[in-house]
Amino acid sequence: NIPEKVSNRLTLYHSIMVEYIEAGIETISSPQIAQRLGIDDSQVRKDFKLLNNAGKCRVGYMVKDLKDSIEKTLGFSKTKDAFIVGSGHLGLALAKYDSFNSYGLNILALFDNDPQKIDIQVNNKQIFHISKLPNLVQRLGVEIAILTVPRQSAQQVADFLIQSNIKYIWNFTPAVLKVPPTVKVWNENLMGSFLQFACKDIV
Amino acid sequence: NIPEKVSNRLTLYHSIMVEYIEAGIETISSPQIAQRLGIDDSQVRKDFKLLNNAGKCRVGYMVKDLKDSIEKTLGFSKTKDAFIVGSGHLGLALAKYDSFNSYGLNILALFDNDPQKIDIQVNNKQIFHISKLPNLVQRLGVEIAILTVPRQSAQQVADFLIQSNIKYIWNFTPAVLKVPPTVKVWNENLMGSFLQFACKDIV
Ligand SMILES: NC(=O)c1ccc[n+]([C@@H]2O[C@H](COP(=O)([O-])OP(=O)(O)OC[C@H]3O[C@@H](n4cnc5c(N)ncnc54)[C@H](O)[C@@H]3O)[C@@H](O)[C@H]2O)c1
Ligand SMILES: NC(=O)c1ccc[n+]([C@@H]2O[C@H](COP(=O)([O-])OP(=O)(O)OC[C@H]3O[C@@H](n4cnc5c(N)ncnc54)[C@H](O)[C@@H]3O)[C@@H](O)[C@H]2O)c1
Repeated sequence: NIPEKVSNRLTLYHSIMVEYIEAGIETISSPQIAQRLGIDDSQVRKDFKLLNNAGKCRVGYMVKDLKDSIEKTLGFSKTKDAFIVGSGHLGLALAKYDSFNSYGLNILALFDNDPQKIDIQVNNKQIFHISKLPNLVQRLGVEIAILTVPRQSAQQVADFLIQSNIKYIWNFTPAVLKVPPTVKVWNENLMGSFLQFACKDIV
Repeated sequence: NIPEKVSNRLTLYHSIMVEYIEAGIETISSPQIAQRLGIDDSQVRKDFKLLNNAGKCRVGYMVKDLKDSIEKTLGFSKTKDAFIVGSGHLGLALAKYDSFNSYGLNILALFDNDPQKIDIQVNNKQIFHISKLPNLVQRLGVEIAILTVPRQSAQQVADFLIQSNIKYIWNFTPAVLKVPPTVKVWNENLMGSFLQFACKDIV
């Protein structure tokens, strides 16, 4: 189990590796990474020890080996299928975000109760009516739902998801969901991270 | 300075207090909070010691006093003004999210370079053309920009923000931004928190 601060740094290193690969650069040094993220070089080297110094070579690290090692360490290789429930602004932004795929999160489809949204395609994914969800959960064996409905319908939709055998709810709504112990809720709180940044940096 | 895990828990406690106030309930006990979040009661009590046991009474805690104490501890009272740059799906979802206000983040306006979006109102906030940003940063003394443009225009827009005297960039794009040492970048990485949840819970 990796501490949260380390996995956040590893995902940032991963973005830099993706950028270097796109630019055709094959090696990178730890001071270059430290400089880009505004952190200490010793922190970068400590993190890479965790990766058993994957890709270490004479001039630094091989970008491709580092990327592969980060993906393995963070469990990217085990892809996890998910549905987005609530195809509004936030739901659509998440459906369009291709980086989820490279982290092992595979969004298969979206759901909504607004008839005007049904059958629209977003980034090769279809928006289904919410009544179709139980059948698709069963047929595709999906366990994760990303909840992006308005606050006032969050609890009722969560109850419906639980009845449909969803095991994990990544909750973006501000509602605190009541669920049985067999279901895990992951509360996403963008303000949590904003406060962290603001407490640290804003004088 | 509060550790990230604690500030994330405090923001969740805050959501529960808001819910109790809306339901007209004046007191709450630590086992009730622990149950709602699926965490240990001793963890809740430890966190409340940090708040000097604000609101403690015979039957538990006074909801209103706890909420006020959490807000003071997390720095909600110091409101910070911000602009959203990029009024697409994600930018609009953030502009509509009223919870930001109760955490002390005051989004004043949005910006975009698409002429069809200019002058639209979202949640009482106006979308301006990006060329108007430098003048408004100066006149309103705004220091924070929330960056929600596509990855390929992120660096160029960040350069423009820095020239306009923006000091903090809350970066939602997957691009790793190159900025001078006088500017702070806060990388928001939803995958960082997803991986945390998934590593912990998914067997
Ligand atoms: N965690 C954060 O920091 C953060 C940031 C922004 C928004 N949000 C939250 O995300 C949620 C979505 O925000 P948004 O701006 O996309 O809202 P939105 O109104 O644009 O989208 C909500 C969608 O849910 C659909 N919907 C409503 N009831 C439904 C139901 N019973 N079944 C299925 N679909 C239903 C609507 O038709 C709509 O398409 C809100 O709860 C908002 O508070 C959270
Ligand atoms: N951090 C995360 O987990 C996460 C999740 C979803 C999306 N994203 C990222 O957020 C960003 C926005 O996503 P979206 O779905 O809202 O995209 P979008 O295409 O819907 O919106 C982008 C907006 O930026 C505007 N824009 C483009 N170039 C601009 C410029 N030079 N100046 C001003 N405005 C400009 C466009 O007109 C558009 O309105 C993307 O970079 C995406 O990768 C991140």
